[in-house]
Parts: sequence; structure tokens; C-alpha cells
Amino acid sequence: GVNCQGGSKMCCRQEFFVDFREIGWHDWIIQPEGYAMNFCTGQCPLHVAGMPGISASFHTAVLNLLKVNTAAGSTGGGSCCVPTVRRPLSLLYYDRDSNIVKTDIPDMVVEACGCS
Amino acid sequence: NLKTGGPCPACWGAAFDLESQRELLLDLAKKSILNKLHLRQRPTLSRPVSRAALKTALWRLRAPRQETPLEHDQTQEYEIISFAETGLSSINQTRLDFHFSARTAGGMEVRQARLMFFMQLPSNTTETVNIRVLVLRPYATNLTLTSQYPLQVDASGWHQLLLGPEAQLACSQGHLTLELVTKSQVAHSSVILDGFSHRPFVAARVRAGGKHRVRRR
Repeated sequence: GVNCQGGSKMCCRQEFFVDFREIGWHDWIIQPEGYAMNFCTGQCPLHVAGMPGISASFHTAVLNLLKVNTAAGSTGGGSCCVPTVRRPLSLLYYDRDSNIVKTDIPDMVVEACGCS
Repeated sequence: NLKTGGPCPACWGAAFDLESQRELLLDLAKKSILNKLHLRQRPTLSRPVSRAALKTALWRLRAPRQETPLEHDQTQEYEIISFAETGLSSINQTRLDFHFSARTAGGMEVRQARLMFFMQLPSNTTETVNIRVLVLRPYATNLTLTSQYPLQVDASGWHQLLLGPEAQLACSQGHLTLELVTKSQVAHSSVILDGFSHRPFVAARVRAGGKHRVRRR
């Protein structure tokens, strides 16, 4: 996966951190202090589609480009910039009865993005 | 975009403007967390727990466990710590009430429940504590004794007891009542019930969505 930098418009992972104190949730969420949500953004031209990430090498990019050129009328937007690696978010929080709950919520943190 | 059949904006639209969409993203993050925790809104704290009690409980739970590990599967699991509220008491017995939000895990299935309590004993002393599980049967007005566990205590410190299926069921229904019974008043005074950092608690391991599971009979 590639992290978004500067004016890049290709599919990349944009870091986005939600500070629980900033949104006033620090009183009921004990740990962690925030949520590294992150998300995927950017374009997925067809020659990078179908791979679990941006083109792995120059050769695979060229091969995919050839595939695109030989496909007739391939102008549609079938490929999406989507999370390819995600990990759980561990939370320790108070529920409405002031019990303390610990859980791992699966697939909450985007680790890497790629073109579908 | 399933409705229009068009491409998703993340792929073909303009580059995402983080600052202008900040509020939207924060809202999305909040909704996502609440949704995954099966909560409609953020909980408001009705009975705040002291930081000392919280710290002690977490520290106790981090200690190595002696029981056999539970079979792990892919469903989301929770650990819930419920601190005791002391109810009716007599010379040698005290009632402990534990509340669980049945909604917390969207119909939860309690797979394991452990009682942890602190006793301060004089040296070279041994006491027996009887822990009784009381439940309210349907259409009954009084609590019924379903099981009891005698526990031999021979040193000061934290003690734990794995509770059986009746207690687990009571937890999953939202309320567990236990009675600590000792043989003498002296022994009873050694059970610490309201110390800031020694408050008894039940630690429950819970699997989400228990009520939606289908069992073959």
C-alpha cells in the first residue's frame, strides 16, 4: 500500500486520526486515546486494477496496460480504491451500566489500500 | 455506488479534501464505532467507577489465568467487568448485585464468569466462604438459591471463583445476585466490600449475538 502524499491522485491510504478527547468521548472510552480510522482515496486507472495494491513492478504495470489497450471500450469505472489490509480496533470502555467492557472490533483500522 | 451503478467517488472523483470533509469523517467514525458496539448513542455514565477500582480490576485481569482457554471463533468477543453493589446484609452474609447490559453485545452469550473479591485475614487463619448464586425465577417474587460454592481461603489477597452456567445465564439476562456467607462475623468482616480499590467484581467473557444463534435440539 501507498500512503497519500502531496498532490498524488492515485489510489493511496489517507491517514485520519479521531481524537476521543476532541469529540468528547474520552469520558466513556478508557483506552485508546483515539481511533486511527484512515481511509482509501484516489484514482484507479484500469491498468492498475485487479491487484492487491498499486502496481508491484514496472513489468506488471506494462502487462496490465497491454490488457487494457486490447480490451474494447474499456472506459468504464469498474475499479475501486479499497482497503486491502485492515486490523481490529481494541477498545476498553464504560457501557451504560458503568461496567467496563473490553473488545476487539474487527476490520476498523485501514492499514493499506489498493485497486479492486 | 450500488444505486446508480456508477463508479465509486474514491476512484474517479477529485482528490479528497480532508479539511472540508473533516466533520463528515468524524461523524462516520462515531457511527461506525457505535454501530459495531451495538449502541444507538454514546453511554452516559450513571455509576462512575473510581480510578483505583478500575486500575486494580484491570491489573487483576492481566494476571496469568489458570482456567482452560475458551475455544476461539470468528465472532466478536467482549470482556465485561461489573463492579458489585452491596445489597441486603446480615451478621455473616452480604448480598452482591451485578448489572450487565443485555444490549451491550446485542443479545449476549456469557461464556465464562469469574467472581473476584478481596479478603484481609489474620496470619495463619483459614476461613470458608460460601458463595451462593440467587436467581429470580419467572413469575416468582423472591430470589431462589440455584447453586453454591464453598471456597477455602487461607491467605489475604484477591480470590477468584469460576461461576457455573446458572450464574452465566443470569449475567446474560442482565442481573446476577450473589451472596457471600461466612461462618462467623469475624470472618465476614475480613471480606472487603467497599474499599475504593478492593471492590468485588465479576469479569465475564461474552460472545456477541448469542440470541441469534440457532441450536439443534
